[in-house]
Amino acid sequence: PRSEDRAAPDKPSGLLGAPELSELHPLLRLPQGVSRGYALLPPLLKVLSDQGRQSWESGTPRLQPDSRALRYMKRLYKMYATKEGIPKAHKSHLYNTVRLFTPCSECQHRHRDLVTGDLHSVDLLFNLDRVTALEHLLKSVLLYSFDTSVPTSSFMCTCHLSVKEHDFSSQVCPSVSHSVALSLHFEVRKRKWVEIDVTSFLQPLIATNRRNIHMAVNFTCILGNPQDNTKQDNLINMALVPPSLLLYLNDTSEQAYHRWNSLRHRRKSPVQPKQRNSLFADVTGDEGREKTQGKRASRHRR
Amino acid sequence: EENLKEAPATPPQNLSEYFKQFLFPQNECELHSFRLSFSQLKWDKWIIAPHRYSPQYCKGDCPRVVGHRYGSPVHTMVQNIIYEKLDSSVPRPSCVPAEYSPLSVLTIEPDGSIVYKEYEDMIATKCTCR
Repeated sequence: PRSEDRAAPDKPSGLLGAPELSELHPLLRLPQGVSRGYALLPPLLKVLSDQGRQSWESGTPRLQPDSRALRYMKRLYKMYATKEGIPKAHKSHLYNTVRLFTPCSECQHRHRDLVTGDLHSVDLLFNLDRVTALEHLLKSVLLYSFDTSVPTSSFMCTCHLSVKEHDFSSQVCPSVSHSVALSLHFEVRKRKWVEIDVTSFLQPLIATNRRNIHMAVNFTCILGNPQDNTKQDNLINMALVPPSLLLYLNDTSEQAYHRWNSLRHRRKSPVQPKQRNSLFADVTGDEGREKTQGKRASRHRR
Repeated sequence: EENLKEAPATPPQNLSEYFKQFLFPQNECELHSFRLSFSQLKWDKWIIAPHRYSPQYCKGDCPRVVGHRYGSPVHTMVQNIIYEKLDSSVPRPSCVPAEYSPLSVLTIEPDGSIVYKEYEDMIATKCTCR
């Protein structure tokens, strides 16, 4: 039996690893032995407490994200949601999920060929295990962060991408079985972040649920004044940070927010007072009439 | 004038009694605020934003005449009548959320990737009796 004023057990109660559990406020602890409560948690809390449980039980330290990537995602969050976490009404974007992946480190070969002015080419391996089957790709972007503290004039960059099939026979880095080159032109003008849209490039791979994306990215930049080597060196150092991969997704699962759906839902069944129908009047008989009189009287009074 | 003659004048001292049955309960069903910070739950290790979250909740007694105030279906009044007149083991109607708003969450995944997600039905915005 639960007294009225005791907190309802369905308050968010993180089922975290034991150490956290003991520190949790008593109100937020599930009653002893209610491990089945875990199965009743809504997906978000289950996912979150899962994460808590995973990192605690497996003892593996949670991998910390790249600080630049974290800074970018915090900036994206401020663009899309209020301080209280309410999604801003963006007509434009249909995605309700944005995932940022940083490349795995083992497959990075960096070299630069000053003769052709190559800034650098790098092998990147992205592991996309966290993308669920219900998350559909809308847009994907390679995200370069440039350190703009170095004074740069505007310069043009060309980027060549090639994807590599994952050859499982090789131990660490697969050999190139076939590559598709894609050249893009974009101008970087004192920007901290440069986004290279690779949607058409990755769509077929992600659509086939490819979990490991291996690609080589080759940057060639034409500087404002090619003769000026000092600038070239500075720029090379700036751009050597390997890019992150951003996926804009539409999560079609139940618990994800579907803006167009909520608009339609609101229009379809607004929670308005229902007209009292004759059934109710019959059921309550004379009391019903008395109530309506009383209601009229109380309405006058009000 | 006929009606006045027919309707016996209610002596004033019972008037308040008479109207009491239409008054709404003091602690009527309504939305209550509840703010928590993810650091209280020790979830701030992987929930980067928002720092605070107000899920709100519904609490209070459902008045007997709920139709026009809470958009309750007729069944709610029927349940109330059953509770009052037929079988008090049948519970009275409950005060529950009727509408919600979404919440955007920025979290760090176990593999170190970062995800921005918008979740449905995370903040109660309206209560009803059902």
